[in-house]
Amino acid sequence: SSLTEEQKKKIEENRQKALARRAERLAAQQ
Amino acid sequence: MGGLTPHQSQILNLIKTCRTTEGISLQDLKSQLQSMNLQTLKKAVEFLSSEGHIYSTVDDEHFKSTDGD
Repeated sequence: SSLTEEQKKKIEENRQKALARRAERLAAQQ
Repeated sequence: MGGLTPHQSQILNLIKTCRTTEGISLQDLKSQLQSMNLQTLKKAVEFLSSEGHIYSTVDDEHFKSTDGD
């Protein structure tokens, strides 16, 4: 892929944040 | 499906089918959902993101799903 290391890092950070939001939502549904 | 509107789950399913690192662009979503206006599309994407179903990648116009990766 033509993505830079910086872009890959940003994508991974955004993914982690989204996973945290998802976990929060699932916890709230319990 | 999981408390999502039909529009939201339709968009989420399209985002899920994209396997590239940078994900699917808003433009691609728009062209695959011709019947949906851009405002509705953006609102749904915003909601899906706030709920952690999806996240933006290289910029605010590309998205990937948090499922299955």
